[in-house]
Amino acid sequence: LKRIMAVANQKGGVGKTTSAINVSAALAMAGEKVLFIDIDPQSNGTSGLGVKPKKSAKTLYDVMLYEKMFAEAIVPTELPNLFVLPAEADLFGLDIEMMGREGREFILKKCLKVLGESYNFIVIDCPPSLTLLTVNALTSADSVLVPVQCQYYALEGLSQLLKTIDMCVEGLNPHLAIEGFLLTMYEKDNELATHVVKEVRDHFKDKVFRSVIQRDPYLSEAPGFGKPVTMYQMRSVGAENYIELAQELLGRYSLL
Amino acid sequence: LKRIMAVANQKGGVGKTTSAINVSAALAMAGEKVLFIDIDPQSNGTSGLGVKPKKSAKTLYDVMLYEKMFAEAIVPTELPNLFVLPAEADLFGLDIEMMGREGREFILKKCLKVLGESYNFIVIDCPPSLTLLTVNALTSADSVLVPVQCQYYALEGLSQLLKTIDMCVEGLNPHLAIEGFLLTMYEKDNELATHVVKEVRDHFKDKVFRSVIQRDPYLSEAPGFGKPVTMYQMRSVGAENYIELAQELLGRYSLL
Ligand SMILES: Nc1ncnc2c1ncn2[C@@H]1O[C@H](COP(=O)(O)OP(=O)(O)OP(=O)(O)O)[C@@H](O)[C@H]1O
Ligand SMILES: Nc1ncnc2c1ncn2[C@@H]1O[C@H](COP(=O)(O)OP(=O)(O)OP(=O)(O)O)[C@@H](O)[C@H]1O
Ligand SMILES: [Mg+2]
Ligand SMILES: [Mg+2]
Repeated sequence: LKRIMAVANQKGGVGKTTSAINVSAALAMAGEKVLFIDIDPQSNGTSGLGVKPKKSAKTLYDVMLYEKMFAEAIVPTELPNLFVLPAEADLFGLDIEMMGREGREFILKKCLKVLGESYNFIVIDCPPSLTLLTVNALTSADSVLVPVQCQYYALEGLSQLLKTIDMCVEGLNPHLAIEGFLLTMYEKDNELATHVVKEVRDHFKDKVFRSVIQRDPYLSEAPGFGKPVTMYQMRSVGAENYIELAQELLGRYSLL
Repeated sequence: LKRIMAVANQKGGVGKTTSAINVSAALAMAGEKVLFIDIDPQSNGTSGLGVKPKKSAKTLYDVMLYEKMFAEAIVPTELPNLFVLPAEADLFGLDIEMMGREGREFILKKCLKVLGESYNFIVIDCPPSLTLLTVNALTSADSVLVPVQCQYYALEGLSQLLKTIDMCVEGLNPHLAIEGFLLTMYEKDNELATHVVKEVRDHFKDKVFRSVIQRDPYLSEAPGFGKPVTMYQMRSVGAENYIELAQELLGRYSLL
């Protein structure tokens, strides 16, 4: 196992799911065995990868509540090296159901131990909030990949996210690092976007990925067909951008 | 008081804050006295209206925790008829702090009683989640204005939101209605956007506002200057769209 990455940012609609799906697919196409874990009750990642959990199937909700059935809940996708642990709407109630339960921040971490070395990368798609589900992702992960939309509000939210990550590092997961800030929905001729890129690069320096994800309609059409963009339209800008990002990650961890 | 509207959708980045700010401003410019309540811990609405709470100032956090100081926390904006109850980051911890407290779903509703008839419209901007803060907005409101981004994932999330609203109607607020579905970030030449508009209109019929908000860079630039779009660039498509929306709302409630 090379890396467990949480894709997180409490600001909504910044490209967390789009990035989690497409970087997972690009790593899988490069020959890495990847597990995509969807902890967002909206389950956009699950449907964006074409997985339709049957009523009887186990999902993350069962895993979190009963702390078993982890391996049973994992399903394959059309891509040979990419597997999914699906989410479902019952997760919305998990915070309340877990109130008062000992070690509720570490349930996902405990479950991941079961997997041992069967995957090279684990990518966890987080909801737009800082609730128990996101905390479980942050305690299980080696690092956090932070999508930053090239918009004004996205800049504002970063300091809050960093505070939350620091709290996690102090209290729950001393080993958690920032994998990097990923600029998303970039538009070349948009002044605001160019300004945000400059601000983020000036502020976070080499913690910002070289790869920038441009706004590309193919990225927003692909989930409607249950496919990552590399399987929907390989020759798109979006596909190229995420393949480049995967290469950047492999450059960091391929020797492990 | 004509209407208390919650602007809600647990899907992130669909235009909740942008709609809450700009419909509030357009109503205020039409002569209505409007209170904008920001219950999102990200406080995008607060900064988008140019309000920078001083460390000592009271915010929604104080109001929710101590159930007083409501009137003290309200601040004016550059627009004569528009006032703001600001949010701040401490709200992130409110769910935990309120656990087990009697009547925690109705705190905001109790506070709004204090206002009596001093406003014509109250607009509540919600975070992208279904936690205690959003529940407080749904129990206080007459209706919910639901922004729907013209994208695939935005369609998927609607059924979950309607379930949550139904739960609220049954248990906490029997008189809560849907004010309407507002299509946002529409792009005329985008096939997916046109498809989403058709799906939403076919499915929700006259519950969908006639006004459609188009994607307009001025809408995303205005918050950087702390102004609603009508004060940043009056002759923009975004400003026209939100003025039209305000007219549609006034048509429903101006006789009250
Ligand atoms: N680079 C891009 N170009 C065009 N559209 C994009 C791009 N990235 C994401 N989108 C679209 O923007 C919307 C928001 O993206 P996405 O759902 O991935 O964000 P998110 O951060 O996961 O949202 P949430 O906060 O609700 O979980 C989606 O409809 C998606 O299809
Ligand atoms: N019609 C539009 N045209 C262009 N940009 C828009 C439009 N509406 C919103 N935006 C931009 O899209 C981003 C998301 O919008 P906004 O923050 O209002 O959504 P939200 O639903 O409030 O997000 P959250 O779920 O985080 O609360 C913002 O950067 C905003 O400036
Ligand atoms: Mg998502
Ligand atoms: Mg918002």
